[in-house]
Amino acid sequence: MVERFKKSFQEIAEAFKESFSKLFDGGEASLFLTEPEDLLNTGVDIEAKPPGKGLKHMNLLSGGEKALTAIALLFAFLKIKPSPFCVLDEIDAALDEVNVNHFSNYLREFAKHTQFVVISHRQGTIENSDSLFGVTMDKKSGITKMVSVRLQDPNQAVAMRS
Amino acid sequence: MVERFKKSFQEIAEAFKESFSKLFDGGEASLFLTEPEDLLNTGVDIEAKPPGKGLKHMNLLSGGEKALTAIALLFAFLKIKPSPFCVLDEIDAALDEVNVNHFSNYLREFAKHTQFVVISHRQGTIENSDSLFGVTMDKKSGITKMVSVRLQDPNQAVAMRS
Amino acid sequence: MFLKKFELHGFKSFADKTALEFNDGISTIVGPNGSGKSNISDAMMWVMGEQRIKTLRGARVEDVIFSGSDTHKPLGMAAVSITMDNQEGILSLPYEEVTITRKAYRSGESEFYINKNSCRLKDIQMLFHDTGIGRDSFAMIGQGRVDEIITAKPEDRRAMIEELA
Amino acid sequence: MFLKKFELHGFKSFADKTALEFNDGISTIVGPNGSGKSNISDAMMWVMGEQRIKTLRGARVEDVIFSGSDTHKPLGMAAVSITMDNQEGILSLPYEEVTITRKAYRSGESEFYINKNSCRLKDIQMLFHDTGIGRDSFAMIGQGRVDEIITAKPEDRRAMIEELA
Ligand SMILES: Nc1ncnc2c1ncn2[C@@H]1O[C@H](COP(=O)(O)OP(=O)(O)OP(=O)(O)O)[C@@H](O)[C@H]1O
Ligand SMILES: Nc1ncnc2c1ncn2[C@@H]1O[C@H](COP(=O)(O)OP(=O)(O)OP(=O)(O)O)[C@@H](O)[C@H]1O
Ligand SMILES: [Mg+2]
Ligand SMILES: [Mg+2]
Repeated sequence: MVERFKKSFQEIAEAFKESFSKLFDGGEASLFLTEPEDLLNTGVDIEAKPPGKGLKHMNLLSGGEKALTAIALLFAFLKIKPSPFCVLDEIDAALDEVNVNHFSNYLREFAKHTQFVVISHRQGTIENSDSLFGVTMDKKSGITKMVSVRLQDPNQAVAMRS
Repeated sequence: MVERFKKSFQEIAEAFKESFSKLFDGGEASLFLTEPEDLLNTGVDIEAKPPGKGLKHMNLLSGGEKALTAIALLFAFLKIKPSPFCVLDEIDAALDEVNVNHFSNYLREFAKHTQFVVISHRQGTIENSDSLFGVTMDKKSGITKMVSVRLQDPNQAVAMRS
Repeated sequence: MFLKKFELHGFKSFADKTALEFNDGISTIVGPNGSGKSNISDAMMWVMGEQRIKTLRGARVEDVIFSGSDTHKPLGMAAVSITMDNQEGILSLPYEEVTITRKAYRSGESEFYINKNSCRLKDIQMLFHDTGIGRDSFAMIGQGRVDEIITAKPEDRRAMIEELA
Repeated sequence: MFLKKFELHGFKSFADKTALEFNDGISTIVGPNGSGKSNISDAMMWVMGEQRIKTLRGARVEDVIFSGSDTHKPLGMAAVSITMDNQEGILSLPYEEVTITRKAYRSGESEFYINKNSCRLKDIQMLFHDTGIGRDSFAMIGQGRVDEIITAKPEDRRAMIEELA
């Protein structure tokens, strides 16, 4: 049990270092054990160093840096244990335009092994999808309807053949 | 004391009803006293009814509906007691394009009595500003620098004469 | 290819029977605020065995059933089905295609089905155990919750890594 | 017109002396993730008397002082000044223009000034009391915190309304 945890920890820490510097275009991040001599009970902590900055604890990162670091860890998990499908609800909300594109390009790399269902308002994410589902709420009825959406102009949803 | 609270409550409840249906383009919202017969200790609760939907408690609203309802309450406070200035850090992050425009147009109405400092990534909010401040982080140094930004193309920040 | 089809009827704002056919790769759901996008992700967690009503953003069990609107009466039942391609045998069942169905009635009763055979909630939860999807998986990230995996306590993060071992 | 000028030096990522001249109406701060936008709003709360280090997103008091980078050494002091137009007498002081300055040293010492006259933190906090701005005001909404005014407990919401009475 302990051996398996140690091996899995090392693999994820390695994958996290890689996905972090890919998403941040540089910088370094690491997972470390809070009590390395007690593998049975130790916790796992995180430190991140965005490019050019000092090493930071999670609370000192900005809103967008935190979200991007969390996405890097998620991708590290997916790399070590690809899950058949994954649902992401507006995980790009705090990102600026450049980071939305970093995220959606990197997502593309993982879409070979994992199927993604993504909910988003951001152009960069929408443009990088394979298929789009439009939902709308009929103002009078309070009922959700599905609409078909053309990839070129996602904001112009048209009524789907129901 | 109790009389003043009651009067202030009624004014804010009135202002909230108005700002809610202005931001949601319809619907109703209300503030109500949890124990109306005990004015000294009563709490204040909120219910909101987006256009066409049933009356909802705050937890049942969507992410964007919650943010827009909170903005409506903020504007109700500002209407009753205009504060000299107000700092809003990405309060539009959860809103879709239509609601970002509702928010920024309504903000314009309050800017006559209150000075606003708004932090945002959203186009609708940026375009509706009177002046823009650009910040950037020099990748090597980890130090914030101010840059001048032209209103027409806010994403193209250029280096400010320091 | 894993998730093939997803059907909702009476679940939250989906009063009408609605079906989504999924393809491989990245499917993105778009739409205005309050239109029902997060309700789809809630429905996915629910059909895969999620019981915690708070995670489903409700207060009472019946909050998952369509509660009416200006023009429609509340419904008495919510039903969600998820159809998955199982050719790689990810789910330990002898079928190439697996459909899980969950129903809840206003009376408080619930029904569960695997490929139209009635079963218990426990059977569904066991089915997804160890596959990396399902209720507690890191692969289901609700709205506004992306930061939780990095602001979690060190011992909770350890538990996540243990699950992957 | 209220807020005229805002100056930071050594506060968080503002290692260089930086000044922002504000105008009337709506001023919007834009920039990439992690560039220092929220640090400006933290600095505004700090100079107006905010003491709770958690609200300023730090862990220790010295987290407000520039802590260094790949190319720059940590600084020993953070200083923030806010200059306000007081022609309408919103601040009960006999000046038409008021500048508040707050300094913090790595040694743990602090200094406070109102129009270059040394004062205590309490004087600054009292100055903003009842004006609708300052530390606890509903008019300072930090990143990700907009929902708090509606998800607060009913008694906390009452306290907010009482303050406006
Ligand atoms: N004491 C300090 N010294 C140096 N840098 C600091 C200090 N405190 C915070 N920082 C850094 O300041 C950076 C900017 O943070 P800030 O939260 O202002 O970004 P932001 O522009 O609001 O970004 P976002 O759009 O992601 O919200 C962070 O990377 C953080 O690590
Ligand atoms: N049991 C129910 N019956 C009817 N409507 C419901 C029920 N539960 C939730 N709703 C409604 O469903 C609506 C949509 O919610 P949802 O959270 O899916 O929106 P969303 O598309 O994710 O929006 P956002 O972009 O703001 O996050 C809400 O207005 C909510 O009141
Ligand atoms: Mg949502
Ligand atoms: Mg920020």
